[in-house]
Amino acid sequence: KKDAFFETFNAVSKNFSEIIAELTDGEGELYLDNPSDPFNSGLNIRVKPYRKPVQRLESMSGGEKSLVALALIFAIQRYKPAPFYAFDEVDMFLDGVNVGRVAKMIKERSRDAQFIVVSLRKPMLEMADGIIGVTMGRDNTSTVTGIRLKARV
Amino acid sequence: KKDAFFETFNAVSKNFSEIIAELTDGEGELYLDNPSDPFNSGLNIRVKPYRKPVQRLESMSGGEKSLVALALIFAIQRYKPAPFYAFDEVDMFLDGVNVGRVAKMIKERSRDAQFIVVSLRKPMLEMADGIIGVTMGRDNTSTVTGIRLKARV
Amino acid sequence: MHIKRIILKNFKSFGKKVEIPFEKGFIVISGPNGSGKSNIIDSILFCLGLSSSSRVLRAEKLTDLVHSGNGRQVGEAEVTIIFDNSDGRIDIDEEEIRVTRKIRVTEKGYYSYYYLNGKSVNLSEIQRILEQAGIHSDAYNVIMQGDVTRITEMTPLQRRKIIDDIA
Amino acid sequence: MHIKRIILKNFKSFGKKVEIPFEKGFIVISGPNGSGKSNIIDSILFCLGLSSSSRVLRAEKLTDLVHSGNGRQVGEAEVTIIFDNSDGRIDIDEEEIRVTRKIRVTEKGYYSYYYLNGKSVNLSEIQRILEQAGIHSDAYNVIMQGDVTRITEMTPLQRRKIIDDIA
Ligand SMILES: Nc1ncnc2c1ncn2[C@@H]1O[C@H](COP(=O)(O)OP(=O)(O)OP(=O)(O)O)[C@@H](O)[C@H]1O
Ligand SMILES: Nc1ncnc2c1ncn2[C@@H]1O[C@H](COP(=O)(O)OP(=O)(O)OP(=O)(O)O)[C@@H](O)[C@H]1O
Ligand SMILES: [Mg+2]
Ligand SMILES: [Mg+2]
Repeated sequence: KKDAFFETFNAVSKNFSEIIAELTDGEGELYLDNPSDPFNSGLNIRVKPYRKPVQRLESMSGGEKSLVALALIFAIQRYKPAPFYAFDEVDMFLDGVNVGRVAKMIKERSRDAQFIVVSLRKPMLEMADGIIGVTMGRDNTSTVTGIRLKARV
Repeated sequence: KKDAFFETFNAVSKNFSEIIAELTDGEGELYLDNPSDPFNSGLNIRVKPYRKPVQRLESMSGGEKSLVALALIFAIQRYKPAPFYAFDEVDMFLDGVNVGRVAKMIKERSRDAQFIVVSLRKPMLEMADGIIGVTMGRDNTSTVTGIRLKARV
Repeated sequence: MHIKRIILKNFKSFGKKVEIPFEKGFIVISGPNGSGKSNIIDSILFCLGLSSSSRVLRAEKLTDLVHSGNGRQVGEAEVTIIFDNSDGRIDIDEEEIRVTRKIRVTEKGYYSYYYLNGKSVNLSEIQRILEQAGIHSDAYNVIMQGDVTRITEMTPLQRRKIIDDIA
Repeated sequence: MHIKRIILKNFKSFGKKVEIPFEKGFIVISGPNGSGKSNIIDSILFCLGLSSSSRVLRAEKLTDLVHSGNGRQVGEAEVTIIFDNSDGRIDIDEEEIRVTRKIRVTEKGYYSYYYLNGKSVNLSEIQRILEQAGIHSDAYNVIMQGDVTRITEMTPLQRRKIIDDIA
């Protein structure tokens, strides 16, 4: 049981460090506060942004926390890949530059899987292969409009 | 003690209904599930958006919930007015139109109180009397730049 | 293996039959607050039996998923997802895999039906073929509105439990 | 009665002395993630003694509020808020009211000092004159990053307790 945990933990950990490097030009790692007693341990996150000192998740800014949490979710997904992903407004606290980084990562991954992403942010809309517009009609039912599909090179 | 509670509750309730009408063209109200036993009651929120059926907070969309929660906070603030207010990214889940409505309400209220609002959203920046830009410098310290103050008519 | 089309009938805010085509690649769904974007994500979880509780779909009970117009609820909600199976990832000899879920509301409660390429099946059969495609019922491939904030607010112990669950 | 200027010295990410002028009216603070915007809001709560716990200021302990550059922490953090009192709302015969709070870190722990127009005072004196201006220590006039989401996720009972607290 402990072996199964560490097999998963090590794989997700490795993914997390790679994804953090890609999304932030910084370094990050997951660590247990007590590796010899994993089932009573907390999973901590430590990130060293480019040229800044190391910080624990709890003391980061709203946008930095959001990016790190997203990296953890992506790390788990990379461990258990699926043929499609659905993300509902994951870009909430991110500034324009960071939304662009996440959009770019999704674009690259979308060669191997389908990404269906709900977003109001311009950098996401600009990177998309296709955009589906949803509006509430006068009859109070949702309508899907403006489906723009760009040819993918 | 029960009187003190109801004095506050009724005032905040009245403010809430006024603010919801202003922010959404809809109707909203706070209600207790057991008015005869307030200290064991839950505070519920019911909103009827323009031309839509009545809904409880729990079943609304992300943006609708956010707007309703903000209206509750504004209702409490109107009950206990202060000379200045500080809001840190309260426009998270709101779409452009709703950010504009909140910005307009803040602009109107700012004749009687000072509003210091952290935001990344364009409709807020456009309504502001002044904008303070903050950046992280190469020496890892925050610098304040680009303070633009418009003359208020 | 990707979602080709989603067909919604009387599901949440989709009061009439609405068909949404999806390309492979990177698709963005956008629109104003309250327009129905999250409801489309809910329809995927509903149709594929991926959400174990109606609370995840922001419904107090499953019957709240049926479109309600002017306070009256129509009898039946139905969602169909059509997968492109041209890579043969699912061991059914079809280019397209159609998964349909229907719930019918009656005075006594509700009935829930699943169909696979038109044939009535159990949820377990749907889950078996979805597993082949790499779609697991713990739905880690779906991030719902607010999940990212929830993870940042978790305690380290709760976060470690996530690893326990997927191990 | 409004905030005229905030002066930050070695507070959180403000490593040198930074002066920020504020107009009356509607002021927006903007900038990239991690630039220091929320830290400015924290400095207001810190200076006016409005936050009863360091956790609200996202610091594990009060000493984490002192600027730390390259892992080394400078000795002292200081925040001054200058209020425009030309409407005479505070009963001190001054056009400007200066509130300063300083914390000094030593090996044994830390010292916290408050000053009102240059004179050393207790927190209770600061709170008394702030109350005259309508600034209450429960700080309902400050909405922090994530508070709105917290209110939407509360149970109805927790939400009712908010009314209890302000009544
Ligand atoms: N059974 C139902 N019948 C009719 N309308 C419904 C039903 N269930 C939900 N709705 C409506 O769907 C709307 C919410 O849709 P949804 O959550 O998808 O919005 P959204 O586009 O994600 O918005 P946001 O950007 O604010 O997150 C609500 O206004 C709600 O009234
Ligand atoms: N004592 C300290 N010394 C040096 N830097 C600090 C200290 N405390 C916090 N910081 C830094 O301040 C930065 C966060 O600032 P802040 O939370 O104000 O950002 P923000 O502008 O609000 O960002 P966001 O848009 O993401 O919410 C963090 O990167 C953190 O490293
Ligand atoms: Mg939504
Ligand atoms: Mg912030």
